[in-house]
Amino acid sequence: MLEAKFEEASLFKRIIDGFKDCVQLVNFQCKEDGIIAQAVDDSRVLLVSLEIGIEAFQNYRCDHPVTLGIDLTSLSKILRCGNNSDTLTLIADDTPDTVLLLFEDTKKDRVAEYSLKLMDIDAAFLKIEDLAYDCTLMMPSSEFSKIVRDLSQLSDSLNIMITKETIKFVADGDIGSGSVILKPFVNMDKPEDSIKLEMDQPVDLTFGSKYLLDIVKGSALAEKVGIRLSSEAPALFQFDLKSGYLQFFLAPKFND
Amino acid sequence: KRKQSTIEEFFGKS
Repeated sequence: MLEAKFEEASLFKRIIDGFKDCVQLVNFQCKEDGIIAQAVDDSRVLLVSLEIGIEAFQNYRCDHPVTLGIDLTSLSKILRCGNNSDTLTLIADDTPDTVLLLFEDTKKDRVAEYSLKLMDIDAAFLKIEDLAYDCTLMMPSSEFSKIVRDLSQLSDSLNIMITKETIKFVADGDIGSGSVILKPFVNMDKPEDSIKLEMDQPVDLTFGSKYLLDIVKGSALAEKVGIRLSSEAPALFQFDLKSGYLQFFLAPKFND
Repeated sequence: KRKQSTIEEFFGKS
C-alpha cells in the first residue's frame, strides 16, 4: 500500500510541470524511502531523473515497492483539477491498475478524488555512473532560465565556455549572435543570488537549445540550479527539492 | 558541423 501525502498539491504540480514537456511515459518507483523516476526523451538526448525523499511529504507510507506507470499528459489533466493549496495524497495498492489522487481543502471540508489508469511502460532504467566533472556551477535558476530563453532565439545550439573566472554563454545563428558573460560572486545579503564556480579544467561545450529550453522548466522548483559540466560526459542540471531533486542529464553536441 | 550525441553513448543499461 502506497500513501504519499503532499502538504501542498502545488509541489507535485511543479515537479511534474518541470519535465512533462520532454518525456511522456514515466515509471514512478515507490519504495519505503521515497519515490524515484527516470525517463529519456524520444530523441535519446535528455535523461530526466527524479527523486522525492520522504521529507518532501507531509506523510509517507509505502510498505511494499510498487511501480506506477504514468502518462504525464493524463496526470497533468488531473493535477490541474486540484487547487495549489490543497493537500494531495497519492494512493495505490500493492498491485495497482490505477492510482488515486485525493485533493483536500481542509478549510472548506472539500474533498476531490480522481483515479488515473496506470500503464505498463517498458523502459530500461539506465545506470548513471558517478561522473567526474570538470566544472561545477551554482547560480540562480531564474537567471539561467533567462539566458537560455534569450540566447536560444538566435540559434539552435548554445555554447557554454568556462575558464578560470569566467562563465560565457554564446549563441551564433543566422540572424546574428549573442553572448552573456558571468563572473562568480558572493552576495552576502541575498546568498541565493550568488554565483559559485568550481573549476578543475576549462570546458567548451555545445548543447541543443531545445533541450536547454526543456531543462529550464525545472526552474519553478528551486531558486538555484546546479550545473556540472564535463568534456566527456553529459552535463548535469540539478534542481534541489527540500528532500530529493530533479536532474537533467544532457548529451552534448560534438565536432563531427 | 557538430553532431548530437545520445545519452546511451554514456550511460549503460542496468
